[in-house]
Amino acid sequence: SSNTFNYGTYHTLEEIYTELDHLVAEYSSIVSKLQIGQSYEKRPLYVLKFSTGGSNRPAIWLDAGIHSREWVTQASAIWIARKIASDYGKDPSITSLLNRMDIFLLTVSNPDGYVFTHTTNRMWRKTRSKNQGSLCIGVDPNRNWDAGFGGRSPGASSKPCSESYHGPKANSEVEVKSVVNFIKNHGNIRAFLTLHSYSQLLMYPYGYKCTKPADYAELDAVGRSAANSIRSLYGTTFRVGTICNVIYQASGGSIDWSYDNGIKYSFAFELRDTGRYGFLLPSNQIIPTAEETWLGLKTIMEHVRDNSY
Amino acid sequence: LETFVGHQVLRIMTRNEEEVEKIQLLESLEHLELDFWINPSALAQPVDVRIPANSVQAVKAFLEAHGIQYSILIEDLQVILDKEKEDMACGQQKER
Repeated sequence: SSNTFNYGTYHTLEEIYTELDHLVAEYSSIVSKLQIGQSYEKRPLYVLKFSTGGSNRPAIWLDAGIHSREWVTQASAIWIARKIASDYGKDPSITSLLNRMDIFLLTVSNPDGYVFTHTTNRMWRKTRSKNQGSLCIGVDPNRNWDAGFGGRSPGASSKPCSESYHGPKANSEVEVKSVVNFIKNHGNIRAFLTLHSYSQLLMYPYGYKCTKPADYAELDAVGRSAANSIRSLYGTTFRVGTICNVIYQASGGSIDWSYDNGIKYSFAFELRDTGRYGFLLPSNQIIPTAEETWLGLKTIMEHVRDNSY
Repeated sequence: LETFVGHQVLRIMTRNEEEVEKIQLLESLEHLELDFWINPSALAQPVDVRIPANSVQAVKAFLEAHGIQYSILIEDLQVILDKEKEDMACGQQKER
């Protein structure tokens, strides 16, 4: 494309936001940009909307970067944004999906944390909100959703200095509250997909309790099918299961909230590191990661398209 | 900008519930300032933890004293961060 944006390297927040505008300009017939709120430090939360018309169509939600240091997720999200836009009208599956549904993509869920990883502390994972009564900053935004919030679990802490601090109350983080409000106001979201990294996991609810969801069989089958699609490209093997089974019990997670609020197809991806970098994946692995992730997402999106509920 | 010279990331392979509990004990020692990248949890998962330079020896001694297996995932974290920054600068050059 005429675009000079180098998808094979990491970018600052400003560069990512500028690229969102490029995508809207280049594919203005199907891509638009919404602001669904502001972060704690007043940075805009931009969502790309992929739509071919109609009003309040059933839709799919996809977000990345809720844990700011997991750069490969924001980078993959930008690549996926261009993939969706450029495949419409060419790829029959994406064309039929967008002729029936909308897709909302939040490429940087935690902009304050993301900027902080560039300017001050590359290891930063949480939001940047001030915690009353503590010198420690930030809340783990993936423990702050109203789903078993604050429940006793090894995966969420009540200590403000912990990396997995759940916050003073559910939705205390404006970054979380903004997504909750958007999804509740939209009222027709059919799938909630979120990108984390790393360790190659594809998870579905629950995390705040270790019981199976009502749609366990279907979610497990769709998850395994998506994992097979991912593996078909470069052999990256994902483990599939409930959050509690695959990792640990952790309260306040986003996909537990979405599932308990009627969004059946709720999945969390932990993208690759198949080697020795953890979430510090070298930039030469961005595009392969995005390509394989897209195949998994597409498998789930096709299932959502063909199984309305 | 915070630097991470000498910080190491260990990959700990827990083999039983007892070893998981020992790692969870480590996690509770706030003065070590450990940053768990993969938390001690289900057995099938390795535990990856970033250890500040001044805690590396103490943590390794603890693991070895309890016969808990580990390997070094990242020898010196700052080296990887410097490479990442270099890649970004190079990428921006290309774009310009």
